[in-house]
Amino acid sequence: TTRTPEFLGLDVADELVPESSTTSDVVVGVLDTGVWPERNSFDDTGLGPIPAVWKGECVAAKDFDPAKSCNRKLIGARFFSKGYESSMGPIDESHESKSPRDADGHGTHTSTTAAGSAVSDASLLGYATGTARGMALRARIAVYKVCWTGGCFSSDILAAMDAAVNDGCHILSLSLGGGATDYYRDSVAIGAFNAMESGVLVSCSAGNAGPGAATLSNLAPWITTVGAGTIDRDFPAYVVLGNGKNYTGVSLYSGKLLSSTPIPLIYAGNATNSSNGNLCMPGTLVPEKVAGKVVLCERGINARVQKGMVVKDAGGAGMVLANTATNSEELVADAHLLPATLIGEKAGNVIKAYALSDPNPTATIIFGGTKVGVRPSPVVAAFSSRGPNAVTPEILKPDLIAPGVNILAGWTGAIGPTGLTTDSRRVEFNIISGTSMSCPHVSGLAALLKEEHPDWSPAAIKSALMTTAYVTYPGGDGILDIATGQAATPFDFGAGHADPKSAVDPGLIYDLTPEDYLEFLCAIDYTSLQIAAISKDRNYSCDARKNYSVSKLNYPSFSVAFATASGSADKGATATVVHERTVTNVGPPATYKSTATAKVDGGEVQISVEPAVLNFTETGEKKSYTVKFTAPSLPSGSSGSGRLEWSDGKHTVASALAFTWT
Amino acid sequence: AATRRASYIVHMAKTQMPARFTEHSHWYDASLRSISDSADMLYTYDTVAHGFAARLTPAEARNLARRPGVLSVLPDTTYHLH
Repeated sequence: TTRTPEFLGLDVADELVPESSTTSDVVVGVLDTGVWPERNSFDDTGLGPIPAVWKGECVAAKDFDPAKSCNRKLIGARFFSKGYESSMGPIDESHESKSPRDADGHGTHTSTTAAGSAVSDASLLGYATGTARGMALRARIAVYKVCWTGGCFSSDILAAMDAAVNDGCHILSLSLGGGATDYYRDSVAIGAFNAMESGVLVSCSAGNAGPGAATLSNLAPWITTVGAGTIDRDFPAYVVLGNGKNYTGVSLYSGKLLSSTPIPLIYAGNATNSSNGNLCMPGTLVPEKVAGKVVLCERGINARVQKGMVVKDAGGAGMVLANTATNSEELVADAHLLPATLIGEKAGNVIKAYALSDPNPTATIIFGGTKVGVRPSPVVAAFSSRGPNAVTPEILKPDLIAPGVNILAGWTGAIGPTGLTTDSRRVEFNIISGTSMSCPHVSGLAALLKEEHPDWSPAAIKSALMTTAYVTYPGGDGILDIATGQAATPFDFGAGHADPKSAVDPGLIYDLTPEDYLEFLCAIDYTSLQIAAISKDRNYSCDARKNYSVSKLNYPSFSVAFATASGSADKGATATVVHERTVTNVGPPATYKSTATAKVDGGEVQISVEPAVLNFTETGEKKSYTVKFTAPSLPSGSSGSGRLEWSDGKHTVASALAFTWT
Repeated sequence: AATRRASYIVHMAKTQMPARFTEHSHWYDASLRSISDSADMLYTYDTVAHGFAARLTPAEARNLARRPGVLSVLPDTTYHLH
């Protein structure tokens, strides 16, 4: 990927791990749509021999020759289709490769984002130029193709996770998800639990169902759940109207430009023979009405790039695509096949009014190329799924956010950048958006931490990434949520935005063992059968005499659920919730002092930390503390947030606090 | 619908494998055969789960769920790229 290494502070000469000092044996396993192995991002120059302990392999298939396709970077490639074919019928090999080869692009994009080699002069049709590199430059990649045209099936995913852990992957990256379901019914959660138990960190995308509440996927506490934010890069494309006004949109169009003088503009809703012609669906535009014009289309139902194709096929000269309330002001860029730009809902409404009211509406589009240093950034992407955690509200999700909007990374050679069959262009890199792109960023960062701290557990790595995440811009203002235009909350970005330079030396970590997670399962009243189904039948049963509680799980963030007082008599009563935590010193001896802040509309939460000071005399020392949250009774649905920080003056170990009343 | 097969993931309690089996995969096979002589075994799982995936009719799935040592029989579900 380009730009995100700089955005994350990875480009500085003193890399996290000096390049010459180690050959990395960390393997990132990517479960996705496969790989296009010919990409330069899989070049293995400078990488040492494949780790001796590696048990994976590149399987041979009709269009996948291991001898040519794999090397010291791409060291594993498998595919799993039995579940998919069992449900969807045999794979149509005229459309899909029954092999590790990626015919979709998604898998090549995510694997190169996580650990691709550096490729200079990368770009998409001249946009987003730079040196493209994965987050973990020296890590190895193994790909497990589990997603096919019709979806990704849990039996295939579980088989791939089985193989990936057995092969020796250290990190698993899954940019996929299903609905929020009990962990013991969720094959990704089951596979991730046992992967975790084998010391493998499992990083998953949080989902693109935002900005509504409780829209997250991959919610198990032993999974690292990653939301998406923007980076400081944009691709402006300006709509210039005949009345002299102009509006900023985004586009990755590259090709013959429109004239700089506005040409006739028409609203698609007035150029159609169908009730939803405003959406520019196939076959809905009347050619005579759009020929040679700029057409204003509205988002919804079919893909953005297909709308452009519909306008082009009908003879339109260009397209202005307007967001609706669902997307509001979020702008994702596309490599359209005609001059086209995406604009926000507000601008869309103004341009629509102009197109409908002006007797001779005209418009043109001026393309501004790539702009970097965009502020504010990051901003939480509107599409990024939000908490609370629909399965266990007392576990705050997502865990953190990372770059996920307009990300350039490797692409398949089987289809063009739009994915349209009519798109005959072939590109080495493509720019797409989603929590599918933020997840492999974190997977790669986790690999970097694993390189630096091979003895860290998955929970320790996750804790380091979370407690060092930032929630404010350099000036002190809170990171914004593009969906609201307001400061985002922990339900939007969890612990905040990843900051790898800090994560490599977090000071303290919140560690967790498989046993801790089993106690968590007891705390949520799992039966021994359910626990056995998750934990590979460990003969583990909850102790009826023990007082299990989710609040005892040593999680790096806090989600405190207060019960709203039911009767009017105790309206004035306060409720107290106590959480217990244990932190491990992974730095030198130091004394940490705690500070806690909270902001709740309509009330105040008192926070007391005991002890307020922790004095560590050696590395590896563990110390426990309790946090008591005392709050008035507020109406159900109320929420608030805050932050608990431990600082020794050099390290700041921060935990997000999220409060809810139900 | 009653006869149509779909894939299921069967989680097994490995510690309850009868002594007459030496290989878990043999036990999985026998469990599957005990409820159907034609169901296909798709995968066996041993590292991140104990069990197998097979194509079953709904009735077979219900019967298998009642077999000793079977912890859960979950229908194959579709996940989506994000």
